[in-house]
Amino acid sequence: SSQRPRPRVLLKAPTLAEMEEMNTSEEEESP
Amino acid sequence: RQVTVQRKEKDFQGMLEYHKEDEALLIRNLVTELKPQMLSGTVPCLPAYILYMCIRHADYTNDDVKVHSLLTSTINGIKKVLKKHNDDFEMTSFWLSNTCRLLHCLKQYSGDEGFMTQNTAKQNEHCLKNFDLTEYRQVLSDLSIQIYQQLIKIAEGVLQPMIVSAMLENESIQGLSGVKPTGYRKRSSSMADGDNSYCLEAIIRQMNSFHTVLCDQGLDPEIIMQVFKQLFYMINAVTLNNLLLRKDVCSWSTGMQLRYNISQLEEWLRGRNLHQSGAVQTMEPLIQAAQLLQLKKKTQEDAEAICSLCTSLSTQQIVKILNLYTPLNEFEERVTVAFIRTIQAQLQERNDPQQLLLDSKHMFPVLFPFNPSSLTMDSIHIPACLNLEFLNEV
Repeated sequence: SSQRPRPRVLLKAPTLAEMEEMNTSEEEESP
Repeated sequence: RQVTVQRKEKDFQGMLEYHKEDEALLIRNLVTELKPQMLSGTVPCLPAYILYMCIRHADYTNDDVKVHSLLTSTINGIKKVLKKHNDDFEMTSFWLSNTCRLLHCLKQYSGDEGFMTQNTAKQNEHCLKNFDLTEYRQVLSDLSIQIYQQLIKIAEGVLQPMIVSAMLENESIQGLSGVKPTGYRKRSSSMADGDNSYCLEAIIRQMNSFHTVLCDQGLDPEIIMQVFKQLFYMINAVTLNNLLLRKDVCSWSTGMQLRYNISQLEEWLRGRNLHQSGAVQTMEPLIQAAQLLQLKKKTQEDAEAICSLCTSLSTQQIVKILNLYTPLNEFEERVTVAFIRTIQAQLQERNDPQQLLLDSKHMFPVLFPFNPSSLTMDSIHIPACLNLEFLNEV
């Protein structure tokens, strides 16, 4: 019998700009 | 007293395990604090392979939070290092190579058949099992574009101050200075007079240096070609724009020197195996301008020859060069108004762009064609200098 590949779960990713925004707000929050 | 337990080494399956609390240390040692020189003599793009092996282990243990976290920290780490070294060609090209390699790995080991055609059976065993990272591939592709743009900006910044003197002012053909237009002879052609003059050799040396760095760091050959096509376009645009604005360089002798310089650049491309890059084609307007300076500009036949030759120059540019053209001496005549009118009449049906100058800041869109690696993950050795002993080989 043929082996069917396991279905993969799509990992949602923020866009590069969203990542930058998150990173900036994290930096602002930290003292 | 410590007892050393001899354990049988298990086969390394090409995965690297780490504790979540070590992620920051991993990014620090492998990304933000890493100096490219530390990795000389190792396999090119080693950080990308190590990062993929870490991602693979997180995928293998079905830990989506760990995959998200590692990829986000990696991307932010790369952005941080690029910001800090925004005028460092070597550092920028190092992270362009590694970001592209990580992107290729996420494709090559994605499990998508379209990306697996060149994989060995062993490489197929190293594919991701649980997660589809297509969206992260898009982020890495966007990041690669940003890094490429930074790399071009740095290289252009280095080359730009050399272009005018190397391409238009420096006289490497012996005896040519004697036939410069009278009244425009350069004050001094000496290289030691403290002004910012460069010879073509300086541009070639600089491009050799760029090319060596890009090759040593394992940047994909297709991307290297795009880098040099872009740089050659800039050399063309800056040189032509200066020619179009300066009467003193619109002469037969500059045309001859310019053609010689361009042929040296073409030869350099051939020597570095970059002649298929499209770089020479970007120089076509400048090649034609050099020929225009050298052609006869008197009869109806001369006008026809100019019109059929100068297809990459606009009517406005041709007319401007003819207007600026400066005779070498009293025996050579100026280009007559009647001759320029003949040219204009012959070219009036052309639908040329209106602007005189080229956009020297124009950038060709960059492409990152998929380039799978023949390396297998289990053959990769992590050098001690990286201080990554907290990574466990699985």
